[in-house]
Amino acid sequence: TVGAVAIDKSGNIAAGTSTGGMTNKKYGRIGDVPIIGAGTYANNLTCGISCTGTGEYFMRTVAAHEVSSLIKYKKLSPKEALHEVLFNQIGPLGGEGGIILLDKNGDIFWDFNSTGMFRGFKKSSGETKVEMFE
Amino acid sequence: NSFAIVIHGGAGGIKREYFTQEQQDAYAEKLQEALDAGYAILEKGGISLDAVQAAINVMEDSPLFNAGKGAVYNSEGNQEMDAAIMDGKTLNAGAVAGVNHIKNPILAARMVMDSSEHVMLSGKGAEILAKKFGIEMVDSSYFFTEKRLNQLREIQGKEKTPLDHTAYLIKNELIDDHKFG
Repeated sequence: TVGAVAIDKSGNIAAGTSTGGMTNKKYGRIGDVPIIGAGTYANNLTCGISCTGTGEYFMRTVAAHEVSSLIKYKKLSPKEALHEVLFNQIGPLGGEGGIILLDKNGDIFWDFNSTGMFRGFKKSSGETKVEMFE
Repeated sequence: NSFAIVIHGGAGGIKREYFTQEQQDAYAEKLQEALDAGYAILEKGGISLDAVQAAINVMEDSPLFNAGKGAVYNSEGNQEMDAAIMDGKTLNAGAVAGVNHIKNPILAARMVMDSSEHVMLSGKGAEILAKKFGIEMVDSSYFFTEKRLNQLREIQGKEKTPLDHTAYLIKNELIDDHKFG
């Protein structure tokens, strides 16, 4: 799975995700990626999100929208919201994966409960990073 | 006027010791290329939707990632790809599911969002509309990669579905360490 989230000069956030699914999946199986709110979500009032991992668990927890809602209504920080969904909701069910998040302030967050996630960011401030492992 | 882009290229059994230096360099280089593609659009004043699309296109065109050219195989030995895109300003969204003739599924998701009244189209219907709007179609053989096929053969017939990147691991025992959806 691959994904991207961006915020432009006007402050508008967009999120996208694309995937082949999971090896050996049953034909006709659809994961979280194309389900808005599960694997992909964007809202200028909170953040943009793209997920990767075992899709069924991201669907059952409506993961991307859940993160956004925890920020919007429970006033969690993006870091806290990601941890809550990945480690307290998806993890206990047996789900594995990661999430990238870009908030309305242009700050970037990521987290994963798998052993790694290919990831990177680039900001107009000049900061940039590419990471793969824990 | 600040702007930014963040990307991911999948998660799973990714540990440094499972990848050769050459493989690590290849991933890092392609991730940087994807970041640069999206960033260039934002830098020129382009919109975030276009930046997201450009970054994902780079990864879809690479056999390294489980999307587009590098998509994994299902239990029948075919590829079925999904993609979605969402605009945080309007809450408009578009998605496609179960397609295997659209070279870049993220473009089809954008087309569904911009040019239809729907949010998600699947399979044949998604491909018919994508073709109608001039999105590049390819024969399903375009998505063939030997490593992904070998990855399927390792577990075909078993009730297992490993996460991304297992095909590129030096060792295969990680397959048994996973939780399976």
